[in-house]
Amino acid sequence: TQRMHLIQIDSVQRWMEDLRYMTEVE
Amino acid sequence: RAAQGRTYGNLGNTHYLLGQFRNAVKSHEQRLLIAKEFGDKAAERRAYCNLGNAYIFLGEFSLAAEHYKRTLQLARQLKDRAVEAQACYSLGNTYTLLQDYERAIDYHLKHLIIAQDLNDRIGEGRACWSLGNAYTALGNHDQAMHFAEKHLEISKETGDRS
Repeated sequence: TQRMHLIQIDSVQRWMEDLRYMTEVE
Repeated sequence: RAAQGRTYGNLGNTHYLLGQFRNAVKSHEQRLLIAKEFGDKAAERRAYCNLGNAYIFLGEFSLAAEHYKRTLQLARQLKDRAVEAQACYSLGNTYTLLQDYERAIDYHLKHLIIAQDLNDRIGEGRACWSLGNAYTALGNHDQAMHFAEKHLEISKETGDRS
């Protein structure tokens, strides 16, 4: 259900696409 | 011990990039432990942020929110406004995933104010986009329209055609 919900909200989807390869580097 | 801390951080990031989010959490927990031993607040802040990100992809949104809140507290202690803005943006998105739109709006508004202070038009545009969606989810169409118009105006200015 949470994933279905996620797809409906484009701004969150875009955030997660960016987040997937974002790390806080040492 | 300090090198161990940095190595756990690097290992955590590598697991994360490989999509091994449980292992990423284990490594970043170790990194956090060592950062606390040294009183290294910047490293602690990074570890909390990395843990929040990993919990998002594990679908554990409440845990992600807890870690982002610690990130936000430390960003304020460290007086790092850009990181503070980023933490608010992460919290806004996480509460949207939790379908708690009132809290999402609180954090997106905090993000918006900092983005405006920092003259970050791209950040401001994203905050407006997020606020438009959150107000739509609440059925507050007047506010949704206000932020959609602001998002459109900023997108034109920044040349963001999508």
